[in-house]
Amino acid sequence: YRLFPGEPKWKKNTLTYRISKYTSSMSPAEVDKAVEMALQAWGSAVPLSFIRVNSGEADIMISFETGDHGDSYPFDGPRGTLAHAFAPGEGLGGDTHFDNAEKWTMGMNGFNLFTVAAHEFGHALGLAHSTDPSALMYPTYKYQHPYGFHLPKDDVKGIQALYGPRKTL
Amino acid sequence: APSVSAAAPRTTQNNYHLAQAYLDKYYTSKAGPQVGEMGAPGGRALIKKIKELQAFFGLRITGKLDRPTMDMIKRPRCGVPDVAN
Repeated sequence: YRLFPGEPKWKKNTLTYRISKYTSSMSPAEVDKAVEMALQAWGSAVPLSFIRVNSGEADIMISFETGDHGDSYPFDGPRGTLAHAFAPGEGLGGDTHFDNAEKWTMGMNGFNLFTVAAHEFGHALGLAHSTDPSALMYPTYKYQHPYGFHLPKDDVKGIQALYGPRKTL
Repeated sequence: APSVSAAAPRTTQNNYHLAQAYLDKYYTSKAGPQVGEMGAPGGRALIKKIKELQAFFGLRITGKLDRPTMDMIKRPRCGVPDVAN
């Protein structure tokens, strides 16, 4: 695993998130579910909890964007770059954007939103890309089955290096 | 047969530009190298970045845009750079 330079992390254990813009290729309920499961994948390994808000600013602002969307990292249409996220911090920090030109899905007939969201939330929590091909934080897309998903070892080591392990009761 | 040979150089050119854009996006820190350092296409800086990419992905380190490297460049991926930014 790799951390970002300066090892930015959230200094609190409860983070808010808000889905401010949806995609037309999935129902809002499906997007909500995929995002919730993706955050839970990380929450199961470290003492972080995520609260959804429906208005105003959240720590992790989530949206589906197209082309140049004002953050100096324009999307490139179908395939290529699928999404990106910003390391923990104020303002853009933690924010996560998905390329709305992709076909997003809960299954395998497109790009699985859970798979990409879980990867991007790794960045939003402070992980950089991993050179371990079995890691969720490996840069290229590899379908992950949302149900029964467990974080690969490399990603658990990385996130626990930042936030410590979740204490099991 | 001539049409085949005409197609091959175009593909190589397309691959070159695709690789250049990829390396600029994912293997250049925003603080970025000075433009001069980028130099002419195929310069040392480019070969260095190709090697960085090959090292990151565990590919054989050739400094060339060989088939495994181009296959990796064409895979859908996350937009966060692979090098410290």
